[in-house]
Amino acid sequence: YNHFPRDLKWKNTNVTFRILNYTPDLKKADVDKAVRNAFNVWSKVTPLRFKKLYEGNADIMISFGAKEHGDFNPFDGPEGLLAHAYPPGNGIGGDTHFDEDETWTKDFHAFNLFLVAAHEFGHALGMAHSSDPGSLMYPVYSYGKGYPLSEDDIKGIQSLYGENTDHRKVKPKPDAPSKCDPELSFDAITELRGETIIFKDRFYWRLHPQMPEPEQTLIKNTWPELPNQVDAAYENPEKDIVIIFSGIRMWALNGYNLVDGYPKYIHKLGLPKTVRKIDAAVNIRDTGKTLLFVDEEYWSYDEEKGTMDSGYPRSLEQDFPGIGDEVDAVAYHYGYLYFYHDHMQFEYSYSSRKVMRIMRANSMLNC
Amino acid sequence: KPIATEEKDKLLLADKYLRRYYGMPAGLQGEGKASDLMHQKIREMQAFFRLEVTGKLDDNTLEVMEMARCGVPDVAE
Repeated sequence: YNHFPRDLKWKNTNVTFRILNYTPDLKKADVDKAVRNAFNVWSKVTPLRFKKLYEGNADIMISFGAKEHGDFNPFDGPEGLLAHAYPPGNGIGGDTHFDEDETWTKDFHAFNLFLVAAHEFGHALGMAHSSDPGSLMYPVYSYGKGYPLSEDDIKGIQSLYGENTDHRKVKPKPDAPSKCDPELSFDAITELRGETIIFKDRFYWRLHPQMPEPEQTLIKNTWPELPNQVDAAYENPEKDIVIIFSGIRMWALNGYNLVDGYPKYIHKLGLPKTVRKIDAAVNIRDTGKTLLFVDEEYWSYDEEKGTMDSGYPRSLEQDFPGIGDEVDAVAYHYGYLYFYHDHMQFEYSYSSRKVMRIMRANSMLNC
Repeated sequence: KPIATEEKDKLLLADKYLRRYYGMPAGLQGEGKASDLMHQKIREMQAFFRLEVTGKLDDNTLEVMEMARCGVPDVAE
């Protein structure tokens, strides 16, 4: 998180606000609710209390305007710049302006007024932009459900105003995972048309052969339909699709597009109903089989026939000695299986049936 | 050889973005060429967004510059 220079903040925790005008995109009551809820986001974790004024000068004056709207800091028409707010202070300090050329909504369509208002009020209270892609104070718009503050945001605002004295419970979003955290484990790993995608929490890293630096992005920024947590994933190069597993559902992606007819239940693959989650999946390109790992066992699915092979499940430990009895993610490259478990990576020779090397899981993230 | 329009558009986008959000002074751009200061500001922006720091207007950098965002500068003035 970042603050403004000299840690600008309001001198007392009772802050007033006033809504000067309304966007025609939403009912007046919806705008009032979005603004109130946006302030509540911050009052839940601090002693800050927000009082609405209907006349006169408030600390935070809220308005909608297009292009040049009176502060010589013009908006830019649809898209691009959505809103801005000024740090705490007299006069224009704290004031928050929304670009009326945007379409303001109260659901997942762009742009959700509650989320943008919560971000801008962060500025009006003294927060500058954060470089954590999972935090509310990240400068780029992204839609997400649930309580919008991340731990990073909460640390930032509490270092200005302290904690909320009546301890109301909140469930902040965890910070974005750091790729060089020595304890980093993966949720899933797959290829996607020559790139490698590594899923962790609400994020994924994208590794491209020409890009030495992995790129971290929110899963929902690329695939809004996918859940926030991915359990397993594999690419079927023959069909040019990637299958994503989360809980008992699976999705098929064709590049960055969702294939119609998904999500489907994982049991359609032939897994027993007792299976509620797939830990890891990998397609063995040379045999056309996909291995599905669940707890200490694994199944083999024949992609061509579309059926599960007989004689499964088999024991992971028996068939792949040396890698332990559970896996988080599995990848296959040029005859080698790479098993990921906790912060370790086991390079396993599929032909000679033994572990060849043991490395840190995030060694492939240049750490 | 005159700079292709697309190239010029990218430079204009970057120039506007870096002036608005990274405090780059206006009026620095020579004809069709990014100045040293612009390269430095691009590096600042790439570091902030945890992109690969190249100082160049690569696709990922331009992609972020085109995203809908807040109007407050990323470098607190």
